[in-house]
Amino acid sequence: AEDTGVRVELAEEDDGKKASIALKLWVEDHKKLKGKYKETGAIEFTFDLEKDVPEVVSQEMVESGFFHESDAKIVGKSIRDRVALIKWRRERTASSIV
Amino acid sequence: SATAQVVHSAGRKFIVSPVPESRLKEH
Repeated sequence: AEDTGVRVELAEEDDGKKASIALKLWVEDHKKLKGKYKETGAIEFTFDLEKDVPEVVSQEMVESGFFHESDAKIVGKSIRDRVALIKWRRERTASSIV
Repeated sequence: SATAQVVHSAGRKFIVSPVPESRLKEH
């Protein structure tokens, strides 16, 4: 994968059942963060696998003052990639049980 | 604590915290 300087990980163990899951976004390149959040490295949030849209969440982060508008796309993509992986793992687990 | 909580108008809660030095050196 391309290095975006933004990593998204699970902030909790995925039990495979809950639609809503805690994710943690790590910012390796602090220049991406705005103003008072420059010293921040991690942003934890809850993501609903059924209802939430990664790009909407990244836009909310921009509106909350964490990121520059120009980075919304990178952040959204990082969340999208992680969410896709979580969903893929869940599907694989579900099919192995069957 | 350096941890802060930001709530977006849409209702989503963001918990922000600094990354420990050790964590950054991992990559």
